[in-house]
Amino acid sequence: SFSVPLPPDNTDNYLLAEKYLRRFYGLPAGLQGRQGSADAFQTSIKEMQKFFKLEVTGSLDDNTLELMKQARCGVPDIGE
Amino acid sequence: YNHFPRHLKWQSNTVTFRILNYTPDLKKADVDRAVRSALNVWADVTPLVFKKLYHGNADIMISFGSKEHGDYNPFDGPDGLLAHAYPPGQGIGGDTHFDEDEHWTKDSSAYNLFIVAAHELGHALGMSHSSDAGALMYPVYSYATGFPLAEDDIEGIQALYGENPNPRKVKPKPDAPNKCDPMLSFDAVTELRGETIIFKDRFYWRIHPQIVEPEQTLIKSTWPSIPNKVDAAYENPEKDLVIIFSGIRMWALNGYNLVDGYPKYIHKLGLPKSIRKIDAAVYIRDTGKTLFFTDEEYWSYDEATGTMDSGYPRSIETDFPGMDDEVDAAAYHYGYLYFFHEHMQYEYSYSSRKVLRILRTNSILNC
Repeated sequence: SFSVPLPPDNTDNYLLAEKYLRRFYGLPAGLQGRQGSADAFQTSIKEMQKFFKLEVTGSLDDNTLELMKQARCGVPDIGE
Repeated sequence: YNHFPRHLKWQSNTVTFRILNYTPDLKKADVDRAVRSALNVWADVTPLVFKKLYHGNADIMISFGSKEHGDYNPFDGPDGLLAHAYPPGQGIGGDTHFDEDEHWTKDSSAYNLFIVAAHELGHALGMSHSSDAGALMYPVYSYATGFPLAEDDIEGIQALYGENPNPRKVKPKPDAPNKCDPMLSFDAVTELRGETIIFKDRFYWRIHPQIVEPEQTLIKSTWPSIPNKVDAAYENPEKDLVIIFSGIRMWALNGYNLVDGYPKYIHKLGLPKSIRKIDAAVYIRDTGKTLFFTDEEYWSYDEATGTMDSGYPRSIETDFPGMDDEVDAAAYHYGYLYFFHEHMQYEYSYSSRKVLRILRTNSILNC
């Protein structure tokens, strides 16, 4: 379902990140076309990085991924 | 801190709760106690009173369930999502669910039910997540002893319900240190496999050469076995070890793992029993010596022989002219010693034996 071409070895990480951002940062589900998906993904990543005071790179860097894997509460970090 | 949109809260200060089922991981009484203690944390700082029901509908219905458990908001098996709760409101509002696929404990082994319950019941009262890593309402799990609310949490819940008219004396945890506070001082600094680790209160910053923003984390999140307060730390790169000092004890870390046989007493290094704390420690790669700073004096330790050099302690002021007479933390890079004392940092040239620059402590944190 991912529109951004994935480096094969990072597919798992991207799917983990997509699930995380969908649950906690309101990343829209479903298809928004190639560019729409990539923009939405990047916007959500930036929101998460800002919330956790990480460097706001918009990319799925190690620090961001490491934080996504930590045990946490299931309540979203933003919005309803 | 954050509230939910529209600052949802209970309209009455008497809030009812009911525990619908129990986890097999703990005795029933332990679950009752964890929930009651978690509610008392919020009751301590607000006018809220919590009344336990045993039948019918309560404001906060508490239950354990796994995967899809009836609210179309499934859990995910062990780790990952631990629990969730709904903001105040009718029906599912206030309800609090714990993932039965986790292992619930009443100690520091994961996951401590009291800590998670205090966080989730914060949601059930109207608190959303905080971005302050020292706050209970921070989304990521971390174990801590003592009163779990930070100033940030207390300000947030009192913004909704006001203060407790008969306040019980509570000692909130300090919020996370602000890296750009001009008066910031460090507890300890060490290298760790090419990164710089800076300890302050219950937190540490990790500075990676290629990453601009230092990352702040709770010490216990990474090294559960070392104390929340670090006095000094240094890396011996030859041995790939970082030694952490707190009080009269020291821990050896190999990367992120604690080395067997630690903690040990600092007196094993050859320090006299009168020394009860090391203020700063730094390994000088060029000489193979580690310097230990205690009050206005310092000691030299030979890493190769594992013995203290004779003729020590010596006066810091005498041997490091231009430096303050005490040190909070120390680091060594490419022939320069960096001494941190209070909110100042001294760049000291080891070869020319003089202070070259004086900077603010937090300039190392990109402030």
